[in-house]
Amino acid sequence: TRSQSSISSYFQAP
Amino acid sequence: CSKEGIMLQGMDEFHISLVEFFLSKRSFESYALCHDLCMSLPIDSLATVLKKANDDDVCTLKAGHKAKVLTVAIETRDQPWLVSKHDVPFIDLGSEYLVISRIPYDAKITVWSTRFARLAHELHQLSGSLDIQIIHEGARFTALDEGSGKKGCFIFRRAKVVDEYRDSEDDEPAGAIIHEFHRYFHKATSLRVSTKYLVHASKRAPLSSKVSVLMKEDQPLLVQYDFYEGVLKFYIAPRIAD
Repeated sequence: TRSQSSISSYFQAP
Repeated sequence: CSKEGIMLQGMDEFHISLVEFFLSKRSFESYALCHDLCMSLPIDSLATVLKKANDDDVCTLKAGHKAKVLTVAIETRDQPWLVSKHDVPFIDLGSEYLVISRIPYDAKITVWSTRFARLAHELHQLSGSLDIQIIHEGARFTALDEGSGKKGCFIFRRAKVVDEYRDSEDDEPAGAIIHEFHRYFHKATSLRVSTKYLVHASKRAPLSSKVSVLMKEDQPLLVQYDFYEGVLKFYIAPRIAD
């Protein structure tokens, strides 16, 4: 099974 | 806002896709900036204001140092005495602004954006998610309806001719991939993403006749429209194995 990842986990907050 | 132009970033409420839109200063009749400026705006309010302008109207966007509002002045081109002004107040987005680091992608294909839009629409009818595979010979977009067992697949083969551009709007080479494919292919890559977000990204086809799809294993899918005035990028988070 696959789950939807969150886009925020790939990019950093400044 | 920077000396190069205006960069907008936005995220959907479920944090699945991130949109980055760059509009070069050359797309403005005049562009003046004293220092870099970062504003957080409610996109709905900004869109409502901008929709008040007709195609031929002159829109002036202004924000001062330490400003709390963006002022949009809309002027009728042949009646410069007729101006309406609208304030869009800033909002606090906190840490929702993200730094997008540039990564080397494993594969990139460029296809006709109208074809891409059709593909996204058709596959969305079948399933909530689709698999995108890019291999040396081409690219494959597949969706499976688990209920009925129906499978939909769009295949793009690498264009034989380097510049297989269409001569007219109706003359669209079937499944042709434009030559950039060669330059950006490093290794076979596949990703699974939500069709809903792909449909969303594909609706921007009027911006450019071509759209690029860039992939790297376990990284967000990048759907990119390049046009003279700037670039529009959609980053879509993949569905990953548990």
